[in-house]
Amino acid sequence: MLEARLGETQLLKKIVDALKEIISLSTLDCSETGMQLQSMDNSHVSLVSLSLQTGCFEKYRCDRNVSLGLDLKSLSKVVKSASGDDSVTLSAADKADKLLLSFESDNKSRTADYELKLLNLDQDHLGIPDTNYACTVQMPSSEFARICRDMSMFSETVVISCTKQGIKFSANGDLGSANIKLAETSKGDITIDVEEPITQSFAGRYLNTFTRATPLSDRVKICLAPEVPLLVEYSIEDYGYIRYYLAPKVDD
Amino acid sequence: NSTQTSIASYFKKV
Repeated sequence: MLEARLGETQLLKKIVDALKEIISLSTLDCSETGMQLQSMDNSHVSLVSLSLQTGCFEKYRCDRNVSLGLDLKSLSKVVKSASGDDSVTLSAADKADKLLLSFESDNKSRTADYELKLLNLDQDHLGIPDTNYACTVQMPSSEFARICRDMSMFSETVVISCTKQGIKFSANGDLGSANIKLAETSKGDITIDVEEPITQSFAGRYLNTFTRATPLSDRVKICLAPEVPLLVEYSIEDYGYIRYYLAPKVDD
Repeated sequence: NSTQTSIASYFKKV
């Protein structure tokens, strides 16, 4: 059986918010080492990968691997009903058809239990190869969110260019063009590692959706390499991450 | 003009 307790529901709320705009149904695979989830969006343009190691949890027990088919909209409704500082315990039997969520207030005076019906999902699982990225950029996640929002006013396509001088985001559309450049800073809030300069185009709508994960982490890591998907990674405390992969746009 | 590629063309099913 599975029993996993998070000290604060706030973390689960942030995780669900980071997932639900991009995927609606997904399987959460639980094992003794933690929880994993991987799904493509409906258009198969992007892939989201979530990993929560046992260290994310106050208490974690998973005797046998269990796969939980989740409707993220339903899960979102349940977590919304809880207060952020409640603790939450997720539990499921070995061959479960439902997930139990038990919320407990700080002073233990209020408990709320929900049963969420699980789904039988038959999803493709993709193998993500280890990639030696040509460019790796780290910046404040709020800065990345701001850039993605500003770019999307100009065009549905965002061009990302990265050189040793910095990272540049460009958008060209009917109302004009936008260019935002960031250089590495001495105080280390922006770091830019470049093996080879690169320029690639991406759908701004997806980049914007990835920034729903901003509350999870102060920092975001952006990795680019020729002819492979962009990686946008937010770490989750010290024991997990949410990674978004986005297929590039290519010239006709 | 640019065309959107599919993520499944980069990562293979396992």
